[in-house]
Amino acid sequence: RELMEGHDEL
Amino acid sequence: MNIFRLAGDMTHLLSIVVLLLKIRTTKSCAGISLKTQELYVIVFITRYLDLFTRYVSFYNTAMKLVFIGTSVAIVWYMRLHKVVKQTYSRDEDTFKHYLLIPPCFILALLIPLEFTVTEILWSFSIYLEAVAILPQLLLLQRSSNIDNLTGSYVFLLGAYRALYIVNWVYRFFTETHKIRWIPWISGLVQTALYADFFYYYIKSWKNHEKLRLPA
Repeated sequence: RELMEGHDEL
Repeated sequence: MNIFRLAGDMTHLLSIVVLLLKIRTTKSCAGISLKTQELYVIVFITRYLDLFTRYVSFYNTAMKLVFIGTSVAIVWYMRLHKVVKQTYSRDEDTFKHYLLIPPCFILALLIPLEFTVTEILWSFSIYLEAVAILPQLLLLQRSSNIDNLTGSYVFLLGAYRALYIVNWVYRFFTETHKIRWIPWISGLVQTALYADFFYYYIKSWKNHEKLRLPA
């Protein structure tokens, strides 16, 4: 599944 | 990852280094709000629950562990270290921080990205982070003597938030063109809270004067 928006940020 | 995001993360990390440096070298946490630090522990733990379920990169995992670990360490110093805890500005750090938690939680229930436990807690952490600096700002207003490291710590924290906004603008135009209401609005609110502090911080720096916030 694609990363939920912004979940690659801290 | 773009340069603004990296600069934001590094500024955030540097702010924590400055705070730990102050605590460890001066053996003092005067002027630092325990209330704000406790809120950060809650913010990081609720946001980074996905440590166990979602792998983004080594960088992300390492940074998450550092943020959780250092925030717990800071609270430990302020509450339990026998020398440091005596320097805590208890009488001035009076903001009722626990009152911030229920509204943020209700907001997260009403406006999460997706109705799952991790998503609700993630939204909660975003909302709580936006207001977590309030006890610290109030304490600074009440402090007649703000030392350089405390001033730098708060300035770096604010700079980190400002850089994240630049990062979002950059990502919007270079990546997805998607609007991300939850972090953007919370981030704008959070950065706006620093406006007053920035104004006086830059003014004192320009005039080579001691930092003072009018009550």
